Amino acid sequence: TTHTPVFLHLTPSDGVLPSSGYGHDVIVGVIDTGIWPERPSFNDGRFDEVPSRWKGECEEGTDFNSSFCNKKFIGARYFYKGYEAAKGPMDESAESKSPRDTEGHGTHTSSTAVGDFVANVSLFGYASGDARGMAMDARLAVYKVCWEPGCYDSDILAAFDSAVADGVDIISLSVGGDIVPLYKDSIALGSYGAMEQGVLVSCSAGNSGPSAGSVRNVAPWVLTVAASSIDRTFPAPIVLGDGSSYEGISLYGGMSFWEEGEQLPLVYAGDAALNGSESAYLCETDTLDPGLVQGKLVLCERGSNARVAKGYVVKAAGGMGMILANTFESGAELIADSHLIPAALVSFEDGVAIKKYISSYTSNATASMEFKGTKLGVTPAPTMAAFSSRGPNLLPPEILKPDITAPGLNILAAYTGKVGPTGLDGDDRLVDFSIMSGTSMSCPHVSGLAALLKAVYPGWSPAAIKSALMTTSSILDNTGESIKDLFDGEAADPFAYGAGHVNPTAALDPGLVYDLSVQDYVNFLCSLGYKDAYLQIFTKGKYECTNELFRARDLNYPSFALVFNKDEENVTVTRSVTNVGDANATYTVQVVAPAGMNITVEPEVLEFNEENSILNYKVKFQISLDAQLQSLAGIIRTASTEHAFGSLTWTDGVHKVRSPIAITY
Amino acid sequence: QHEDLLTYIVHASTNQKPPVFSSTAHWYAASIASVTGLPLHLSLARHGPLYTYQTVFHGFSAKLTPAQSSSLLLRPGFVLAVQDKVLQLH
Repeated sequence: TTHTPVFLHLTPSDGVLPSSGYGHDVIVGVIDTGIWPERPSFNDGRFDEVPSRWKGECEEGTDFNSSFCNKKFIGARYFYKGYEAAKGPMDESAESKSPRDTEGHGTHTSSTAVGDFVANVSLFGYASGDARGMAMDARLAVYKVCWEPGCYDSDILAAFDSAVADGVDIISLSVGGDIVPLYKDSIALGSYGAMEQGVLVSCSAGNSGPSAGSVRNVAPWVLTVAASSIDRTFPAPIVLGDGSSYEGISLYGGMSFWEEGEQLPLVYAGDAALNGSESAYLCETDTLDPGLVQGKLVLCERGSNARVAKGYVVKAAGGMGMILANTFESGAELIADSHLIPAALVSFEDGVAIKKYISSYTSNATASMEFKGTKLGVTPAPTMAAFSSRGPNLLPPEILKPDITAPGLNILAAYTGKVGPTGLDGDDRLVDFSIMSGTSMSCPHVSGLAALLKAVYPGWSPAAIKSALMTTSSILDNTGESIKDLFDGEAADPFAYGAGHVNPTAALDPGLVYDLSVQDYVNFLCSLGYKDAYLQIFTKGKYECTNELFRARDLNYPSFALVFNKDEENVTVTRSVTNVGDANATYTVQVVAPAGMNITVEPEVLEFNEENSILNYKVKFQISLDAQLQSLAGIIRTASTEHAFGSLTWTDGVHKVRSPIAITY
Repeated sequence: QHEDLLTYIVHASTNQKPPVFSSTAHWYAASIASVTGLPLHLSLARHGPLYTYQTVFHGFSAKLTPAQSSSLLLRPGFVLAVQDKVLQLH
C-alpha cells in the first residue's frame, strides 16, 4: 500500500479519489482475524462524527477496551462460540479473546482496504514510502472470526448477521473452504443476506492455483478477487561460481555474514540429508546434517513446510544462508519473505539450473547472494500469481469466476504487534508494517475500491458496483501486452483474471452496467434446482421462482460462461444494460469470438435516449462449421481445446464496456 | 455423550413459529431442550443456541448429536441442519 495506489493510477488530484471524497463515510466491514488498533492506519485525526446510521459496537475483551475504537475505526466485535464448541476452551495465553489481532492477517487486510495515510513506513527498509488504504476516508468495522484453528462457519455467519445489522456498506472477507453446495456454504449464504440489504461482499478467490477449477467463493452475488503482481520487486541476485547469475527475491533484513560478492560453499539440501531423510530437499525440521551444511549456502525446494520455516531449519543446522527454489506449479512467481537468515527465492527454472550446477561441481560449488532493496517500474506487470485460484467455476460453470484481479503479491500493510513477520515462534522481530501475499491481499484492495464507488454512487446496487469494476478492468500489462501468467509465462486467460485487472479510474465512469435484483438471483437459484427448504434458507420466504424457463447462463452477469454439451451447436443468451452515462448515447458492439465459435449479437447497436434506461440484447453462440467438421473428425474437444476465450465489448467511442467470454466444449 | 456433540447450523422458517412462543429465541431454545430432553437451563448451557441468526438468514447454531438434529427437523418450522465447518485464511 506504499505503491499499489500509484500502480492503480489513484491520484489525489482527479478521478475516483477526489470524486468519492476518498470513500467518505462509507463503512467497510472486515471479517477476519481482528485488528491491532494502535497502528496509525486506524487513527481518526481527520474524521468527523460517526454516521448516525451506524448501529455497531466496540466490544471489550482481553487486551481490548472500547476506547480503542474511534471515529475512523468505528466498530469491533468477536465471535468464538463456534470455535470453542468444536475445540474446547481457547488458550488465552496464545490468542486474545477479543477483537485484538494476534495473527496479523486482519490488520493487514483492514489497512489495505481503508487504512489512513501513514508517512514513511517500510519493512526493514523494503517497500518504503507512504502507506495508504484504497479508501482512506472510509470507516472501518472489524469482525473477528478467525482463530488458531481457522474460521468456523457458525462464527462467520454470526459476523455477517451483525455486520449487516450494524450498517456496513461493504464486506471484505479473505477466507475460504472446500467447494460445497451454495446452501451449505456459509460465505455464500451470509453474502446473499448482505446483498439483499444492499451490501456488496468482496471475497478472495483462493490460493490453490494454478490448478483448474480451484476458485472458491463462487456465488454470483459475491465479487470474487484473484491476485496479481505489481511493478515492484525486491531483488536478491545470486551469482554461481561459474559466473552464471539468477534473479532472486528477498526481504531479508539482517546482517549478511560475508562480504558483498563473496562466494560461499553451496550445497543442495537433498545431498545433505540427516540419517538418510527423504524430505531433506524440502528442508523440513531435523532433516539436514549439520556436518554437511555448516557454513554453507543451502539450496532448498518449496513445498510441505512454510517457506520461512525452511530458512529456520537451515539456520538451526548451521547453514549461512538459503536459496529457495520454486516448484513447477509456482513457476516464475517470486513471493518475497522476511527470512530469518540470508535467503532468496528463485523461479522453478532457475532452481533447476542451480541444482544442475551443484551436481556438476559437487564439493566445489559456490554462490554469492546480495540484497538490493526495492526496485520499482518492473515489467511486465501486472502478472497473474501462480497461486491465484483458477476457473472454471465448478458450481455452476455458467458463472465465470474469478470476477476480477487486483494486487496480491508482496503487499505492504499494517501488521500485528504480537508476532514477527514470519509468524514463526522464534521470530521476535516486531514490525508495524509487514509484506504478505495471497488473494487475501487482493480482496481488500477491491473492497476499498468498491467503497470509493459506493461513495460516488450511494444508490447503486452491489451488482452495479461490481459490474462497473469488472467491465472497465484491463487485460493488458504495463508493456501493452496481454497479462501474463507467472505459472508458465504464457498469456493468462479469464479463468485466471476474470474480467481483468481492476482499473478504478475507468470504473468511476463505466457508461453501462449490468444490474441485478434480488429476484434475479432467486431465479438463478431456482435454475439450479433450489426449491422448498433449499430456496427458503436464502429467501426467508420473501421470494419465489418467477421464471421456470430461466437458465443460469441467463443471469444478467457482466461476463459470459457457456458450456456446450456434446449435442449442442448453438446457445442464445440475453443480457440487459443500464445506461449510467450521458442520456443520449449510442453503443455499438465489438466481438472477439473464441476459437471455433461464431457469435452474433442482436441488435448490434444500442441507442439510449435517457439516463438509467435499460436496453436488452441477445447473443447467439454457434459452434463454427469448421469446428463442427473438426469435431466430427475428433480434432477438437480434446483436453487441450476444451476451453476457448473471447470478449464482447459495447463502446460509444468513449466508454468500453467489456465482458469476457469463456466457452467450455 | 458430550463427545458426540457436533455444531449444527439450523435453518428455520420463522413464519412457522408457533404462537405460544413469545420470540424466535424462545422458540429455538425450547425446541432444542425438547429434542435433548433436558430442562431448559441445562439444555441452554450444554447445547445452546450458540448464536441466533436473524438478519442474513433465520436460524441458530447449537451443539447437538446427529440424532437430535434429525429430530429437530421433524418439528414444524425447522428446514435444514448443516454441520459446522472450519474455513481458512487465504
